[in-house]
Amino acid sequence: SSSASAEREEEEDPLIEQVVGGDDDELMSELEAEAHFASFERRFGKAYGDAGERAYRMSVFSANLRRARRHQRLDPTAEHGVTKFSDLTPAEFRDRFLGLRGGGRPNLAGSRDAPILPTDG
Amino acid sequence: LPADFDWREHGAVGPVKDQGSCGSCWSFSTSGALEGAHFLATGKLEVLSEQQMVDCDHECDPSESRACDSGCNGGLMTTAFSYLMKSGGLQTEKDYPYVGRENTCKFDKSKIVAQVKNFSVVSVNEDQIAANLVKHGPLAIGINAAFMQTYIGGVSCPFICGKHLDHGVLLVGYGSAGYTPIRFKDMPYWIIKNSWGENWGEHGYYKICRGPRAHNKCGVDSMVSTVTAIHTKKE
Repeated sequence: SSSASAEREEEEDPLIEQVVGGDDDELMSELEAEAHFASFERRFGKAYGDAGERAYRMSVFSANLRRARRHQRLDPTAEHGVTKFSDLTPAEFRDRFLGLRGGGRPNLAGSRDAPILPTDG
Repeated sequence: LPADFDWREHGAVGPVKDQGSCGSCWSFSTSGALEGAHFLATGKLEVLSEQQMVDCDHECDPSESRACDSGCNGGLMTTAFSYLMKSGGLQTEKDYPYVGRENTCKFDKSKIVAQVKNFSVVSVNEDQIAANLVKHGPLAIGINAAFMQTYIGGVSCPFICGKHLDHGVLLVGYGSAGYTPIRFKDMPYWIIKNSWGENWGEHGYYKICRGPRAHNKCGVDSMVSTVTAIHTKKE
């Protein structure tokens, strides 16, 4: 069910799914995925409670590698890849590390528009 | 306006912090803006407390009842500025250290070191954002963080990026020409301080494209607020 949940979250990313083709040429073998994940664990000091949790995190990690490749294609002027968040689903990432409420509406009563400043010279 | 500007080179930006597994980005954006404003007002960089806001700031936006500052569950920089005006200001990080979870409020008014004089919302106009940045110091901004989970470095300029704002960060400068090898050309960019530690992005920083062709990329120009500080002398 964890794996299905990760796949569902990937499918919920409409911006990316619309424009990216298949990743068949980039599919990793299980051995390669394991090596990548072990390197990620060492680099960021990750430790998981049991083998089941680790297997799930590895599946999320693999999904995030594919996501990073799609981000690289959509954002070619930046570098995308493995980060310390690579074992988190997009929903977990949102819940734990983002926290701007209300979509960022700045309509606070009492606040006022900044005066227009000169920008020439 | 100068072609390039970076408040880090002028001593107005503190060290990169790490919010941990807590949705308190809004408090880091707020403290960063006030650190810069306080530096401009006093000439001294004080590293300010986010935990005070996480624990004590429950200010709501009267026009949006769901938008209340709520520790690790999120908040807004503008409502946080409003809280700081009402409460008196912020203590230092050292006095009220960050622990990454919401606790009971231990705010000590006698230990305030930075006070908000005023705050404003800057229009969605890149020249005005740059002018306010140069004049008033680092700006608290909202951004869509969809591409930030996998970001390692370079100038981010996604072909498509949502404008729904879900992350609070600090705008500290801009550059006129960040070379992008893939496009074989230079691209103007904003310099953004994040709160995910130094081992994320470019030593904790994110670059996102700006200019007419990148207008409001990832909503970066949509919610920009500036703050001014007054000097507080300890008794």
